[in-house]
Amino acid sequence: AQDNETKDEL
Amino acid sequence: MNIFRLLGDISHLLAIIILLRKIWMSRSCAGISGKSQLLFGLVYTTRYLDLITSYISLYNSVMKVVFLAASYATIYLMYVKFKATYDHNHDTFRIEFLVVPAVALALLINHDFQVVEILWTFSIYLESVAILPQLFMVSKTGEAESITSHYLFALGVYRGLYLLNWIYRFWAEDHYDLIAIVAGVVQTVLYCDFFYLYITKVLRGKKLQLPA
Repeated sequence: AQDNETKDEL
Repeated sequence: MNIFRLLGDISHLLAIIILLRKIWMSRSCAGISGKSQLLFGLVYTTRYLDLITSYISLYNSVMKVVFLAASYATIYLMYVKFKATYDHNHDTFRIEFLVVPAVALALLINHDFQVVEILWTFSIYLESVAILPQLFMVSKTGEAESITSHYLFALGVYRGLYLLNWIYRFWAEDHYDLIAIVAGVVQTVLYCDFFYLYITKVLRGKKLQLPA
């Protein structure tokens, strides 16, 4: 799923 | 979190520490592109704004603070403290040719037309080309000190591991972010040419010399 809510990457 | 991303972040942290330590210990920034460091500072500043608003994990927050602090410290050392050793003549890449397209692209291709999202997207696009002034400077001087090449190698490993991280996340979590992936692939490709030189030259104890 293309999700970009949680930007958990640095 | 997965092992690829953890090792990637560690490699990224190592690169930043290697560079900062090199400049601090040698009290010189010869051979280092200040423009690339400015771009990296801009990348972290525009990407880590959510440090204040959203809390993801202690690791996430600590790493963001460390990256920001180390990046600003490097810029300070290069442009203030050891300014006299900054090699203006070879650090001549026109970074407006990188920043302007990144702004335009972020406004055109993004997930959501909100300020924080646009800034995040801008930072992703900018990071993919931020190393160009440094690679350009190495090509102009025709060589890189071994520490500088270790720095570039660690950065390249960070990017390569992030590609593996995205493959893992797509397979294991059905999660992917095309903007991050496309920009990340572009960035990793830029390191490939350098990787070849690093493996064939530096690891054999030779100086990293580019064919004249």
